[in-house]
Amino acid sequence: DVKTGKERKLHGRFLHITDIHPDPYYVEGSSIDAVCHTGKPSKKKDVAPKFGKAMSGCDSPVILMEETLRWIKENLRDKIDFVIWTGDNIRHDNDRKHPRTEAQIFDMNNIVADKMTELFSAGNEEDPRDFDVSVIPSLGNNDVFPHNMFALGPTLQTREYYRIWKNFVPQQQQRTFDRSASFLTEVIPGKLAVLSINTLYLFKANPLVDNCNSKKEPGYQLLLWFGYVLEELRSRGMKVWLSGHVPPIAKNFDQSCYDKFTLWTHEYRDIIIGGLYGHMNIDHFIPTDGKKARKSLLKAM
Amino acid sequence: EQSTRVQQGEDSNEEDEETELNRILDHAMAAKEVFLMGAKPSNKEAYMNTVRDTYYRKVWNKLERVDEKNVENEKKKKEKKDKKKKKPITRKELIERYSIVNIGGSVIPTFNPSFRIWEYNITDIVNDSNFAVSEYKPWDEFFESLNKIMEDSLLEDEMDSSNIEVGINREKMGEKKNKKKKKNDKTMPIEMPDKYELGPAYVPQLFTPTRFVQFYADLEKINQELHNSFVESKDIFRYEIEYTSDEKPYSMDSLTVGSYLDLAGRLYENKPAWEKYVEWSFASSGYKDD
Repeated sequence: DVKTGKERKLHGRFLHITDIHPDPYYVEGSSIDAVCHTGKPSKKKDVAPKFGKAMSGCDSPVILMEETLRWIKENLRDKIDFVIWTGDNIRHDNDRKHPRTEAQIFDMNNIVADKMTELFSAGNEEDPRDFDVSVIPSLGNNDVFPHNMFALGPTLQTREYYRIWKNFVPQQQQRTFDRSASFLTEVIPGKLAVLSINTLYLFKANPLVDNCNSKKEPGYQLLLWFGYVLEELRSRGMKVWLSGHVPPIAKNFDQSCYDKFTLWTHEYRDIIIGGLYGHMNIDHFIPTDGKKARKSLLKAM
Repeated sequence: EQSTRVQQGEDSNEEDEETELNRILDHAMAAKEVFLMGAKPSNKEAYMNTVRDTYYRKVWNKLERVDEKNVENEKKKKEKKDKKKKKPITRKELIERYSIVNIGGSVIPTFNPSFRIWEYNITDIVNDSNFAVSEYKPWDEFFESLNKIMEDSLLEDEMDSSNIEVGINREKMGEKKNKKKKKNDKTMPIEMPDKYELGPAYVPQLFTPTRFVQFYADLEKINQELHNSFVESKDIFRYEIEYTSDEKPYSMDSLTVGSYLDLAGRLYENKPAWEKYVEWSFASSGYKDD
């Protein structure tokens, strides 16, 4: 590691983990009908099990998150080079008796960030940014308040996330992070980077996103950041993975944002290795067409 | 409101109206989708079928057009082209236009909890003792100037807006502004210069992803085992390998864009392969649409 002078062993492996959604209100034995928070189950099928139940609509019991991280610690931690962690670290807002608050969102994100730090840090008390395994978090649509809505920074929320992710976001990027809630991490210094892209600025369900054509639009500013960073990486001869929460597919992004984002990934095909995202909970892949994106943009112009 | 405006619009042509209405519908659908996200899964099989019938089908159609030999012949042909017949393309042309968006399974048990380990090529690093660069270029300067660029861009926007508000020769100003906007839109990339070669996503080389291993926790089995025994949960809770990229139907020897496009084509035309793929997409939870 030319940045720190520390010797590191590369494994040629990394982890992508997403959408943990831990729910502190989850109660084992409660009713699935009551989103596993309360109630007496009427039948066996309605009982909330200890580790959660697939397809039930309930969030993750905290023990599911803890056991997942424990399993990763025991089986994978020392075999990977970095972790791409693509957001949504809080329960859904699906219980009227317990409406989600901004403080709860930040608190739970803090807890999960601390757990990630504990799991992957080098344990260097003098330098909390010293990690055995780099962790690159990104912002989910449930990690912001209100749900989906996230304004162009600097805002209290971008500052709060810099505080929560202080060990993950390189210090010199504080000001650009404050604007875009996005950042770059060199996972192999001078060679390989991962971009954490705040795709909420391109997300059509974000009420503050209209398009990516006007300079005051958050998406325009994000793409400005994206383009300059890609060009700098190219000039340094580096390669890069893209990561974010909401995947850059047509159904999720505003049309102009989708076309522009797709075109950037196309025109930097000499350095971009791929993109890893979460949000949809379905394990699949989608090919996006750069040539079509250019045509669509030219037509719109 | 927008819909009414579009319907009453005097200047817009039919195509614009349709695009605008589609945009509004898209917004509505997105809002609905977001509401459903993370809650009890619904219509996910239908969603996956849409993925196959749109994205994968298009790739399959293009794969059918790959014909290296006839691309040159076709270019030389001077006679009137048959418009209905799609012209042949080279495999390189096909692959280069695509990027792959990988969407991960979640830990939240919408289906079963899952995550993925990616493997990538580091052979050149292992074989090269001088791999590490001796001089490391810090990023401080770059990010400082980038911050300034972003700041200036917002200031420019404010200045543009205030000029318009003053209202001096609005029409002329509008024309000028549009021209400037097109010319100065820094969020539109220029085409990749020819001097750059295809990167690790396209051609196997250093950092090319080579394989992945998908892990999942079978919650029904784990909860059942817990129910039937008195051992601690940590002895019972475990992730296991669900599948890997080198087994059927994936059968990928590397994870380049070309391999993904071949897979998309296979998934479109091969029903058993598609069914297995969908089963794994839902983390082997057995999910079916109601």
